[in-house]
Amino acid sequence: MNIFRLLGDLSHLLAIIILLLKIWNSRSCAGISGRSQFLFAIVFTARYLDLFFTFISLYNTVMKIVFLATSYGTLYLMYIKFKATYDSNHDTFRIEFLILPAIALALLINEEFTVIEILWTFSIYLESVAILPQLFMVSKTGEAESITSHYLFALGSYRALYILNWIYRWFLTEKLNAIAIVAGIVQTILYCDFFYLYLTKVLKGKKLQLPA
Amino acid sequence: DDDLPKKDEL
Repeated sequence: MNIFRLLGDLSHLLAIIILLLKIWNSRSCAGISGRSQFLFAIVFTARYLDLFFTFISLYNTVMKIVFLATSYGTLYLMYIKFKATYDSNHDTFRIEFLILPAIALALLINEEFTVIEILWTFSIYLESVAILPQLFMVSKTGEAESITSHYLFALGSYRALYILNWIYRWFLTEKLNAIAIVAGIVQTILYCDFFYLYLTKVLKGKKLQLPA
Repeated sequence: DDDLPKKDEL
């Protein structure tokens, strides 16, 4: 565990908390992609099955349980409790175009052909693109509420901090996982355009609005 | 497998 990794995890946790608080306080999930949230729930479920088989640390176990619980909590708020506010007309990204290639790639490129390893690899590939329905929704409506922007910024920061964590670990000559790194870099690149808009607009008090 | 890195990341 190094400082980048810890800040990355905390940033990830912060993103999830921002999202839950936004939905809870405004009693609305307008502007949030239920499809991305659904994909994140699949990601955590597929990846954290190792909770049943391996113990890494108390920190690791607690965080996994928190991520699982909050992802299902978010789905509950979006699809049950505040379903009436869910903006499904703008949430139209075809997620089978992400899930099926992630399954295929996990079957082809993995480190070990076992069920648990393939599920882990699938979760890594799927996570790298799971935010696309959300970014697609923002581009479709042409804008995002500030709170949604903060959520996306925290989520993107988590990925960027994980890259710093790998660079740090590389200097310590630790063993690194190539699959996680390549997918992580792809995932971070997806946020670059958003980062630019966030830094140039949202932080200056303007609404995130895409150029027409 | 000992050659694989431990999956300690979230």
